[in-house]
Amino acid sequence: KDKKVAILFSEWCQMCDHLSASDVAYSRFVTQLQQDGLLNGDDISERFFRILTELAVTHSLVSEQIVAPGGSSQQSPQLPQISYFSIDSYAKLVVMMLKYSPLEISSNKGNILSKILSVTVRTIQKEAEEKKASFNPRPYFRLFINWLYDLTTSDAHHEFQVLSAFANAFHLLQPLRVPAWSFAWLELVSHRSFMPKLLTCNLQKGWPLFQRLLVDLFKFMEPYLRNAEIPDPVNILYKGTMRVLLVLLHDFPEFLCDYHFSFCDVIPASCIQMRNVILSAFPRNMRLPDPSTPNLKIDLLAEISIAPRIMSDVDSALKSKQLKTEVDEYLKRPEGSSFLSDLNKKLLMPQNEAAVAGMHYNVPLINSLVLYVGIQAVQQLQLNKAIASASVQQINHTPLMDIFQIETATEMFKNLVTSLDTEGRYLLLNAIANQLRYPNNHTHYFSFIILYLFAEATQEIVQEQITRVLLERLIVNRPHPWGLLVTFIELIKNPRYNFWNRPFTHCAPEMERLFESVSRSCA
Amino acid sequence: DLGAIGDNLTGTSASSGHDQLYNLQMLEAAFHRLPQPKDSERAKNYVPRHPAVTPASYPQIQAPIVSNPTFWERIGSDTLATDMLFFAFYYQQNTYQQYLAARELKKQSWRFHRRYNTWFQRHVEPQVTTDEYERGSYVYFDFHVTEDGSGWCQRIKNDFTFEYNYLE
Amino acid sequence: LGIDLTTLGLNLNSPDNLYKTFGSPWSNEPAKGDPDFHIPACYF
Repeated sequence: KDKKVAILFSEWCQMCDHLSASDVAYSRFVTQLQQDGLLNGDDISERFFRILTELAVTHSLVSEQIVAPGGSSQQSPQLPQISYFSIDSYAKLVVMMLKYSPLEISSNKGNILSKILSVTVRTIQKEAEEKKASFNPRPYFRLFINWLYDLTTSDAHHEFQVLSAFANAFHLLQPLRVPAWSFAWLELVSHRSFMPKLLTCNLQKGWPLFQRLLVDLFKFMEPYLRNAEIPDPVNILYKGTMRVLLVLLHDFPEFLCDYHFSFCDVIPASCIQMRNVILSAFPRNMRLPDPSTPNLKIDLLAEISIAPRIMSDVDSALKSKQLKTEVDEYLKRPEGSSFLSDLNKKLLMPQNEAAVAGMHYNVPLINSLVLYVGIQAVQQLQLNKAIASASVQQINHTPLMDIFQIETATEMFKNLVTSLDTEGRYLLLNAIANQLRYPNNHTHYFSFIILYLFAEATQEIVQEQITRVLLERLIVNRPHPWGLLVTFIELIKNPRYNFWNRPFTHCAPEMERLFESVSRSCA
Repeated sequence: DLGAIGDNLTGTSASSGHDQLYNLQMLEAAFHRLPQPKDSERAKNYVPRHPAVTPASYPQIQAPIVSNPTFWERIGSDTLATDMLFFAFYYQQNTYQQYLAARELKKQSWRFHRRYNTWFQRHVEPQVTTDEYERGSYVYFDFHVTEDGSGWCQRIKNDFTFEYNYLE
Repeated sequence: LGIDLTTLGLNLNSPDNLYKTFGSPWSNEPAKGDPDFHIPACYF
């Protein structure tokens, strides 16, 4: 059977070699394959495409050895030329098959394509496992590039089916699964024939698929980006990721806005600029007032009372640790609750997990707790506002206990800020600062909370750490989120916080200069 | 130790085990096989539909400028220029050229009629305009056959109804 | 302190979408070759 497939493939390549070959010839060839029972999507088909894939790649690599200067079979030091004729021919066969196969096949084009892609995915995974450091990603990169060019421009009707088939294949080939394919993977995922189409087709139906791919990438880089010293290959991958994020920030800011929460879960706290890029995104139709406008009244901005759209699953981490019910109970009935007494310990990772993760605290759990409680409080604030302007009998129908929710939420933040250790408090303040974005009611609420915690702090270390969390986000290269800037400006300008008289602002000359320069550039 | 870079995140490599180290080694290997620009480029093997044999001194491949958007944006709207747009549209089908020519024709207020496969341009403001159609005098670019031969030319069609569901 | 993101080869003030000419995550150069275009079936 392998030999038969090889003969078929060589016939096909000869046809491709004659540039004048017409589509009629191509469609006749495809019909013949169909009649030979090779395109039914069954095991025979899968074996057929697996053999074709291996033939196409082997021939391209063979030419790589032949072409390498000096004809030596081992790879020459500089990158040898690879002849992609066999890869391009195989890619074209798949395109022609999808284009000319009989109706019953082409109607579920996405299904057939998924089968072919799953054969390709398994071939890559297998070869990467076997060849390890000598795995060559480029022939497979070429194969996908051909398909992205030819299959994503065909017809709008199948477009989403095709794009989601690729998105699922890329998810299965993510860097954590095939690390030797990481660079090819990011170039394909961000390719202009894939990323923008997945983000613009079918009214954002592709957004969850692309969000999953970005999270795949962040998860892979996370362990290496935590440390100050980043190995060169990771640095190249990091810079490549920053380019992709800048394209998203410029062309699809709403996508970054809506999924900021899940991205912050997987971006290490030390990747301040990368996180700032995501948090700086704001809807394209929004005009942001200059944060340094004198006497800027952010509570008078129309957008400040509107809730941001959050597509990430905010309370899943809370639920996974069975904390959500306790939080809801505490917010409704705080009197006599012991919820706060050991909350800080509940945020720690279990010993065994902490050792593997290299973290003491469960960052996604802290992020989830902060945003979930903030959302409840904001909703209550809006309800209170509605009540304030509502009639008397409506007020009587509002359960009194809900009214206390605001103070209860604030009490929880205050309690955590004093009960957590330095690391835990840093992660809590980070989770709050991650909500300081474009004008919306979360930015408004969390800006109030972090300034309130500064004003109410009884230990200077808390004020110092709040300042640190804000400052370290401001001293990195731009962009800086709007909500972060307005909060810091409020902190240093409003006499209520007595910022400049805090001893730590004068703890050393260079610190004094740093505060001066940041406040000058901000305000 | 109050912020991002410091010892508040315990070392990871010791506790991460094989997979992180392995992943880094594989990444290092991949780093030496980054996709090259030519891995994404496809030879533009332009295959003329009806190849004509021309003297070797003639250009044998298309001039790159025909795929340059700026060339089409600056082509102008006099008759010769418009004829070039129509030539690219009708004789270079399914190419970037056709795409650019169509875009330029639209900028010059031509509208493609999907039923007649013909470009129309309002000769005067339409007499009637409804949600479904407009009616008036239009210039259109057409291939016509007469006793003294055939060829492309611009003609005027009076009292023509352009139904919007045929508008591309 | 991060990097100066204006040095990554992307014109962040461009009125047009950047993805049309985004070449690769590894290079500052814009994409070569025909950018993405879609031709309506009725043009054929």
